This record gives sequence, structure tokens and C-alpha cells, in this order.
Amino acid sequence: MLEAKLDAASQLKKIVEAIRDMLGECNIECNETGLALQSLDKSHIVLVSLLLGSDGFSEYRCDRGVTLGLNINSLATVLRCANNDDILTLRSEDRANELILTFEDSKADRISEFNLRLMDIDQEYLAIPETEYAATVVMSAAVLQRTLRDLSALSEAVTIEIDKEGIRFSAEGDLGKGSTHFKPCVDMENAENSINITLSEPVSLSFNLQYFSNITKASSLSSTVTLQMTAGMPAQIEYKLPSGHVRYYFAPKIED
Amino acid sequence: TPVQNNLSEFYALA
Repeated sequence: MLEAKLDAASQLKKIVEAIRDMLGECNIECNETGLALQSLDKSHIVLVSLLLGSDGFSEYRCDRGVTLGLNINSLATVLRCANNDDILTLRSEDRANELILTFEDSKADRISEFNLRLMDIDQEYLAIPETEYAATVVMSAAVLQRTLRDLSALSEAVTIEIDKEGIRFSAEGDLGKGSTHFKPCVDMENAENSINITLSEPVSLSFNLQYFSNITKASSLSSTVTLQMTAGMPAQIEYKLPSGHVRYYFAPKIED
Repeated sequence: TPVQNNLSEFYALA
């Protein structure tokens, strides 16, 4: 059986909000090390990989592997019934067909319980090999989100170029073109505003901005984001969690 | 013009 407790329901609410626009139904695999999810969006352009380590929960118990087949939008609907600072408990018996969610206020004088029906989901999994990327950029998650939002007014695609001078985002459409360039920098007072670039060779890739904007909904989970890119390959975009991560593999647009 | 790729063009099914 699974029993996992979080001190604040907002932690799970934010994670579900970060993935719900891309995923419909998917399996969450639970074992003694924590919860994991790997799922493709409907168009197979983005793969979401979520890891929530058992250390990230205030209490965690899972004696035997449990697969939770869930509709992510149904989970989001139920989570809307929880206050952000409620204590949240997830429970599922072995071979049960439901996930029980309990929301308690801190004084434990209100307890809400919701039972979410589980589904048998026949899901495709991709084998993602360990990859050395040509360029790794760590930057503010909020700045990335803002930059992409600005450029989405110009075009449905963004080109990202990374070299030793910095990282450049550009877009071109009917009304004209625009770009933002960030130089590597260290901000001693606000570490999350630093831009760190590790590079073995310069990279340039283009991506659909609508999908990118869905990915950056994870910005509420972490102050920084790690972008990893290699020419001609999907990018890896990671938001670190206190114990785990939300990671996206994002297929580029390539000249035909 | 650039063409949108799918992840299945890069990664095999597990």
C-alpha cells in the first residue's frame, strides 16, 4: 500500500499545474524510493518526467510497487478542493481501484476526503539514454518564462543560441523580429539571477513557443531552471524540487 | 521552414 503525506497541499498543486496542460491520462509509479511519472504529451513533442523522492514527504510508506493510473485533470480538480496550507495525504491499498486524498487544516478540525477512481492505462514509455549535452545553462526560471512570453507576441517559434558570449533568444514574425541576449553573470545578492553557462560547443535550436510556454508553468516550483541542449537533439529542461525534479524533453524544430 | 519533430524520431520505445 501507499501512504504519503505532504505538509502543504500547495506542493502537489503546483506540480500538477505544471504538467496538466500537456498530459491527459498517465501512470504514476510508486515504490519505496518515491513517486515517478514519465509521460508523452498527445503530439509526442514533449515528454514529462517527474520524480518525487520519498524524502520530500513528511511521512512516506510504500511496501510494494503500486501503479496509480490517473487522469491528471481529475486530480487537478480534486486538488482545487484543498487549501494551499492543508496537510495532504495520498493513500492507496494494494490492487485498489482508487486513490484516497485527505486534506486537513493544521488544527485538524477540518478533514476532507476524496476518492479518485484509478484507471488501467496502457502507456508508451521512451528509453532516454544518459546524454552529455553540448551546452548547459542555469538561469532564473522567472526570467526564462518572461523572455519566452515576450517573444511569443512575435512568432510561434523561438530560436535559442548558446555560445561562450551568452544565451540569445530570438523570434521573427509578420510584425518584425526581436531578441534578448543574456551574458553569463554572477549575482552575489540574488543567486537565482545568475546565469551560468557550461559549453563544449555552440548550439542553436528552434522550438515551438506554445509548448515552451506550457513547460515554463513549472516556474512556480523552482527559482532556477537548467536548460541542456545539443545540436539536432531534444532539449532537456529541468526544474529541481526539494527531493526530485520535473524534467521535460522537448523535440526541436529542424530545417527540412 | 523548420519542421516540428517528434520525440519518437530521437528515442526508442522502452
